[in-house]
Amino acid sequence: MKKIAIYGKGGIGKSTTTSNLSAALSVLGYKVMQIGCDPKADSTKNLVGGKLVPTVLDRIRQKKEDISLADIVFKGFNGVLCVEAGGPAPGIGCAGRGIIAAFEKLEELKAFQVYRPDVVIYDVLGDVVCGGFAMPIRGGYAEDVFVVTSGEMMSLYAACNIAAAVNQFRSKGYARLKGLILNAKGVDNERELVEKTAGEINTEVIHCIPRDGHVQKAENEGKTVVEAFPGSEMAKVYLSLADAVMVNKARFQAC
Amino acid sequence: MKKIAIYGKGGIGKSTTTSNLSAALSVLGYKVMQIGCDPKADSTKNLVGGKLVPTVLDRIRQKKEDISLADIVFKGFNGVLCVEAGGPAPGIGCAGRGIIAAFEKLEELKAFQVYRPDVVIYDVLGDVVCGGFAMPIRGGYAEDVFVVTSGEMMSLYAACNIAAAVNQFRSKGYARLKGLILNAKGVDNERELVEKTAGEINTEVIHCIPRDGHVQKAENEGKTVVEAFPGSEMAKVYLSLADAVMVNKARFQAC
Ligand SMILES: Nc1ncnc2c1ncn2[C@@H]1O[C@H](COP(=O)(O)OP(=O)(O)O)[C@@H](O)[C@H]1O
Ligand SMILES: Nc1ncnc2c1ncn2[C@@H]1O[C@H](COP(=O)(O)OP(=O)(O)O)[C@@H](O)[C@H]1O
Ligand code: SF4
Ligand SMILES: [Mg+2]
Ligand SMILES: [Mg+2]
Repeated sequence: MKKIAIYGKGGIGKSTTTSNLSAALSVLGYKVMQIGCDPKADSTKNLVGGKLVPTVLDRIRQKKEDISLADIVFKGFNGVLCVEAGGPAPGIGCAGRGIIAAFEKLEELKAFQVYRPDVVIYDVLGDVVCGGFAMPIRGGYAEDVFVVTSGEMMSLYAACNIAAAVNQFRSKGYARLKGLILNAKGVDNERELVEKTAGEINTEVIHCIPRDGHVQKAENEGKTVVEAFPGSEMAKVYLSLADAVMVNKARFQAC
Repeated sequence: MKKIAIYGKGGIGKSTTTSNLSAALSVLGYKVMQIGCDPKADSTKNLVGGKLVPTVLDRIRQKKEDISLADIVFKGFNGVLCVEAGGPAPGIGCAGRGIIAAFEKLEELKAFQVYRPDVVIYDVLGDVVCGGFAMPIRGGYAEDVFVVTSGEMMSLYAACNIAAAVNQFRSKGYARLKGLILNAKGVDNERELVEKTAGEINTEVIHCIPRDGHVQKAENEGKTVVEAFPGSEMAKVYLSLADAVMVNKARFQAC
């Protein structure tokens, strides 16, 4: 069972990238579980027809004890399993609290033994890497960490922060920074800027995703590009990202 | 003594706006203390010639006990007093920990009684409003909260989060959301988008700041626009922001 964490600055394209990656992996035959770890709780939105599934934190608030896997794990596009950790009201307690609650609940209910996914992907807010947001790295939940970034300074700064956090826990856990995923924003010299940062934090750019209108069109239908436009060049970009992440020879060079 | 908190998504222009606001207020005759509450610790950089002052958290790590005000409060451009809270290493403990430490230390050393500033401005990271980042709102340290935003979706989302957090503590503290400051990024329909969000969270756009190359030019000299280009239109924009924030009739309409 491969356990991957996708980090990055809020708004950089983590959920778009992750949900398309999950869809692509599922099309390639993998059983995938995607776990949204962002208080925004919309990571899996386009795998389930454009709605927000109930979060683990919501369920705990509503049902307190009797929570079953059916309350928090939802089947989406092509059988991808969807979970949202959720987050507390702004200002109240640690924003990462939902992630801690979700991990504990999934463990308690033996989710991985029950569903036996081939790949588990955590989509994690990376603006601050502390509290619950550090858990995928710190707790040994993720083995491979990828950071989604553009050439914008603040997303590169966040990438460095995330790399530093992974490094902090090198001795404790087994999470390793496997690479940067360039999600293009159209900044000047974007590729060079991202590659320079990759070098500075001892990693590489493992894939490039162009900015593409198919993303918005698919979103408007509550779908991923992989579902809405299966034959398109953009779908192929996500399929080759799936290859890159599973460390298979990328079938298309998208950089 | 007026106590103001400037919140906003990381990278949106809080520190640029805050340091220019401080410089403008000081030019208008106010005694100003600016307290950087972002682990990046560069809020006051362009008030002190482009360098990073030692943070409160650094000092606590180095000196543990014997910390004096001279260790953490630095005089910058035109007498503006500069403090940086600092932050822990990524992944270790609450990212807002520096803010808590800084507030406690400033209180312990009676900084406000010693310096007697007319205006205290907190420049606070607003991606997550929890732990130390919620302290300016929750602890009663700030009375007026302003949020810097552009028309970009993620900065508007952060603005809504911050408004919700201020609302959480309405009954406890006395922090009130006083308005949004539009720091232009050149998004389509930017003004409309920001005004729409302002309406949704029961506040207004109190000032508009255009995107302007003088910012970068001044930054390259380690200065604010107010210091480097005192006669420029952009300096006037920040002077009128100072009026708007002190609730004086804005001398120039920048929207
Ligand atoms: N490759 C892309 N091309 C075009 N638009 C994109 C792309 N990736 C992301 N977006 C847009 O950026 C917005 C923010 O992305 P999202 O995945 O929600 O960010 P995050 O999860 O990091 O907060 C989305 O609404 C989406 O429309
Ligand atoms: N009005 C503006 N015009 C041009 N550039 C700006 C403006 N405001 C901010 N910037 C640029 O944006 C960058 C990020 O701003 P900064 O104040 O450091 O953001 P934050 O403090 O919110 O993280 C700065 O390096 C600055 O050059
Ligand atoms: S640990 Fe991080 S997420 Fe939790 S309260 Fe502190 S700043 Fe917020
Ligand atoms: Mg997301
Ligand atoms: Mg800043």
